[in-house]
Amino acid sequence: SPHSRGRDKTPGLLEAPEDAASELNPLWRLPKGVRRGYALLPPLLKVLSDRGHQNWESEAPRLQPDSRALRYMKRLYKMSATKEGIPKANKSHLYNTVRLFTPCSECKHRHRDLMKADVHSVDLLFNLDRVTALEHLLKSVLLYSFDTSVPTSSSITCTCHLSVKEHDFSSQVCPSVSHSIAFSLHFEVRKRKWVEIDVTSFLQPLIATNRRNIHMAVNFTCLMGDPQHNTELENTVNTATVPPSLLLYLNDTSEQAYHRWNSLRHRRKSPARPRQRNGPGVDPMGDKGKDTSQGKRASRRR
Amino acid sequence: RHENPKAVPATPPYNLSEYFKQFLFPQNECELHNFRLSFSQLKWDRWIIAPHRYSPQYCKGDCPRVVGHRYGSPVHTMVQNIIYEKLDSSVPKPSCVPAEYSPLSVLTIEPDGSIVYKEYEDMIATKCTCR
Repeated sequence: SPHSRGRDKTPGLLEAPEDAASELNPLWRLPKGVRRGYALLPPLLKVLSDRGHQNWESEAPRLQPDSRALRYMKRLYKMSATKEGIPKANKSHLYNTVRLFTPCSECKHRHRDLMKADVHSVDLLFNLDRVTALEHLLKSVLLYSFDTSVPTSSSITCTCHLSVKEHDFSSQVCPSVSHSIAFSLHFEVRKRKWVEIDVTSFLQPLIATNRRNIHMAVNFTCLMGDPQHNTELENTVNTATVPPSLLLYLNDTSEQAYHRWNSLRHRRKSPARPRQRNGPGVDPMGDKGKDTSQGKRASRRR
Repeated sequence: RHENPKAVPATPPYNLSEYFKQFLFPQNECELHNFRLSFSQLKWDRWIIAPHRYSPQYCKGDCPRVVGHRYGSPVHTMVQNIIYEKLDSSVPKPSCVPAEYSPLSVLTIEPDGSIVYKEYEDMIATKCTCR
């Protein structure tokens, strides 16, 4: 864009696709760490650099994502952007990037001694190479989809046993360290058949230290009924026909990314109010999740 | 009109606002033009899931010699005009370029099959200026 051109003297901040980069003169190339993850730019550059012949169509085939994951992300897109594709300006979210990863390998095995009603334990490996150094994690969620046979508005109680394995090659004593947690959750199954399990505190240290291969073991067992209302926990519910996906809400600080608070500041004539900290403690969903009393208090304090 | 066709103005009177406009604004002056494309035209719809259509718009037109506040142009724009007219005509006249943009949200499939929603800055021109 014009203002960036003035600042860093490169003729333009365009990213070269991996294979075309080598032919460009070094001035055009972005550092490797910055190049990945700008899905839109490589084809732009390719079209511009392949003057006259159209071989940019012959791009390497892409792996097709799971249709449920695609449906989830389309819904997220509709919530976050207008029909024209412009990010909604209602300040409801702090993220400007959301990535959904499906596990790249899965080892199914049974832990006899874990839970009697155990039906499904998976070992998941997520490859997060596409996350760039300038994409900072705000929130990460394990996304479970219920299969369609679960009746809607049924009451379900699930126990989740989650452990994140961290391979520490530098340490001889215990090369593999795992952080694990067990918790149970109870909810009503609504029309939308998704359960989001917040694993931010687990993944934050790994992603912040540029770990890109996340290895998790998840045991997720659900039973119909609600123990608090003394209903008998009945038969198990077949929670998911596909392994959970991993959703990362990120704040991309690169120049190409849209910085919501930046444009808001321009629009507001009154003196700028203290800038909101972008730490994990800040809800990436903005104030949508907060209850109104807290909202009121904040506005009163302001 | 039949007795004396010469006396009749060229444009039909029923579109008065357009008729008077030609006297208020010079023709072909710098302004924002609509342009809409669909990613299927570029055969990108295989990996760009949303939006289906994209309106980047563009700026086109002549820059007036004396650029007033109407364009929000810096004083330098007038100086460049003076250089072009009085000192060195190889220096180009100010150009009609976008002055403001709005962002665009894009949903794409990455080569490894993961899905990314990203908000890109400066993707839709919303205002033009001369500079």
